[in-house]
Amino acid sequence: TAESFYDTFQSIKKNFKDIFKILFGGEGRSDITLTDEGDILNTGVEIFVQPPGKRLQNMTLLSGGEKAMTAAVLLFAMFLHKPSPFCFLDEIDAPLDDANIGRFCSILKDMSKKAQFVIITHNQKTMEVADQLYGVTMQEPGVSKVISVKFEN
Amino acid sequence: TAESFYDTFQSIKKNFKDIFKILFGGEGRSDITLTDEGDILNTGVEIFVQPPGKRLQNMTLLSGGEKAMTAAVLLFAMFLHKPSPFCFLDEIDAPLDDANIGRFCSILKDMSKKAQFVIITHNQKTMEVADQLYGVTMQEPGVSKVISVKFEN
Amino acid sequence: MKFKKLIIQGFKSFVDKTVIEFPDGITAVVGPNGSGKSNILDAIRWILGEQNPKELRGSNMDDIIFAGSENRKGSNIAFVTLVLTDIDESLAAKWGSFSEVEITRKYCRDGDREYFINNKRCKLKDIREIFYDTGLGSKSISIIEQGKVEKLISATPEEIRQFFDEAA
Amino acid sequence: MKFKKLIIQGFKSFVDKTVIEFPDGITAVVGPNGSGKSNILDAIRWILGEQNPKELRGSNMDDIIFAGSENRKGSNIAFVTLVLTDIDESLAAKWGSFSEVEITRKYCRDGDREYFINNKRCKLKDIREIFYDTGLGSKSISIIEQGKVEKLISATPEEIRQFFDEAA
Ligand SMILES: Nc1ncnc2c1ncn2[C@@H]1O[C@H](COP(=O)(O)OP(=O)(O)OP(=O)(O)O)[C@@H](O)[C@H]1O
Ligand SMILES: Nc1ncnc2c1ncn2[C@@H]1O[C@H](COP(=O)(O)OP(=O)(O)OP(=O)(O)O)[C@@H](O)[C@H]1O
Ligand SMILES: [Mg+2]
Ligand SMILES: [Mg+2]
Repeated sequence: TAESFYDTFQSIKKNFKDIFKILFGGEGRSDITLTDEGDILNTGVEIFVQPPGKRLQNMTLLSGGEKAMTAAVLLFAMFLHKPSPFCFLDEIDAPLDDANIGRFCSILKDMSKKAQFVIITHNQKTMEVADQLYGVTMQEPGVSKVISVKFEN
Repeated sequence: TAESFYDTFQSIKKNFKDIFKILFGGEGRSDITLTDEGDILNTGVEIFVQPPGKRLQNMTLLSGGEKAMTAAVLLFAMFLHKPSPFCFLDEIDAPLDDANIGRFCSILKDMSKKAQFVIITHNQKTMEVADQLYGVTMQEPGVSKVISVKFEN
Repeated sequence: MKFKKLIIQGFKSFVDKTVIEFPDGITAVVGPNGSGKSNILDAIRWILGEQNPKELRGSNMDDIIFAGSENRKGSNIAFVTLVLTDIDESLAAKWGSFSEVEITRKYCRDGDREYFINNKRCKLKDIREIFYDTGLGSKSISIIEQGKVEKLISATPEEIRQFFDEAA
Repeated sequence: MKFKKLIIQGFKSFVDKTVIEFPDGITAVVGPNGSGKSNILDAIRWILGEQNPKELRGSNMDDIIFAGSENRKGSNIAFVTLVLTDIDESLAAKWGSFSEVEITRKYCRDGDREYFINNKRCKLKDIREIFYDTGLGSKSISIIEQGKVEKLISATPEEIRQFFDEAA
């Protein structure tokens, strides 16, 4: 219904601004708006972010890493509103530099108290945040096997 | 002309098979074919690779890293045929695992004898192969500066 | 609801029966290029009801069945089973269990396609009912495929809205 | 032909005059997310004659001019100059030099757009002539943007053919 959509929108909008400050740090600006407030049932949703120190005029000019971090902000903002029990992320950290991976992983750690996360990664820092590690190998050519890797923690 | 296209095609096809063996190692299969040999002036070009040990039926099933390596094979196959003086690669190594980065970098080193390469990367191994390193920073928010980083080699 | 474990057999590069447990917290999946990591994500999208082979990086549904390898012949059937716990009791009771259910999807080369809940044949809509209101439908933001993270931001306002509908 | 250096001013996040030398061999460019690395690639595509702002991640050409920052006002002009050496002598002689040429592209907010070779006004087709047969046209495989490496393989046969035409 229109009402529940509007409430959902308001709650996610607030989360989006909060998480943006954590993931991007500092003084940037962010917002989520409706393209047509008069028609709640059909309106689109638009995202706007301006990284700290910049005067961004157009979201398409964001860098690869900034776009990935913005997507993470949206994902976590929705999660805070209504955590789905399970989340599967495939190399979402590939475009990120070390500083952003650090910020991303610390939020991931928080969110993992509310839901199960599976993340495919090639990055050492992301592996270190995991509670459990699985290795996928093809010792026999063309045949995948999964082995559980015990931590030496 | 039709003739020069056909000669170019044959030469790149041969390079493609050679470079595929180096970048993918081992026994896989690769090929480049024309969609319509009867009409050289309008025909399309199709790429086929089958990584070692696999019985690939469809290129869309390749993994992210396998697709990036296949693109590198095509790039270098064309380079061998007619090296363009300059090549600029933006984070082409992002989906690659360490073994593939190693193979990619060793070919890059060879090719860099024929042309200038600029490669944007976040990966330590790729930085180590470079002859020159530039850092891009935004010490003043929103303003990019380039600094040359001297090697301690 | 919790994901307890995933059992894959004959699906893409997982020709042998493979069991993956899902503990609480964060599970990292690592491995060389082409080893089969993203195929696990495809198995999860498939068991959640994905009907379009292109969304599973194939061109037709047969592409999800193990096609063979250097030393193995191709399979004729792909199975994926997902075991869920902490399910709503009335939902579990409907399928004769207490708080755990097992969802299975089977696909044969001859086109035979079947769904099961606790080994009883069912329809896709029964599986969708189990995931109703969890945000895990096929338009879910909770499953982000490789290379698709930037698409989330470049999507049209109408496409972004669909995520909000799923969460409402 | 060799690329000797690139001079950028007022182009995207490079508000101050920035000179980037291109040595032989491999040059690695590193830096934090959003610092301006891919903007350098955009500057190169632009000086090679790119006319479509979308290919430079903008929606209109004004997006390439420095828009301002926390402490700076926006610029009104974007300049990019590329210095080339080891040019074909007859081509260099046409522009009054021996074996080196300087190509400049200028763009103002009021829409004034100009091209220069060795500080003499010229047309885009003159710039294209310098790069003729080097494989550096706008459909060139030699410039691979961020995230586009997989698109090379998923392109249609007709699109892949265009690379072969460029190399013929
Ligand atoms: N039906 C099938 N039968 C057999 N093998 C298959 C099938 N479908 C896909 N594959 C194989 O699975 C491999 C791709 O696996 P996947 O995409 O999961 O790799 P990945 O571990 O994610 O690698 P990357 O790190 O490069 O992303 C391909 O090499 C392909 O040959
Ligand atoms: N016209 C412009 N004026 C001012 N800044 C601009 C302009 N166009 C783009 N930018 C800024 O440039 C930044 C993006 O730079 P770029 O894409 O080069 O980053 P990058 O170093 O490649 O980062 P990543 O590692 O994440 O890919 C954006 O933050 C954007 O605000
Ligand atoms: Mg993958
Ligand atoms: Mg970039």
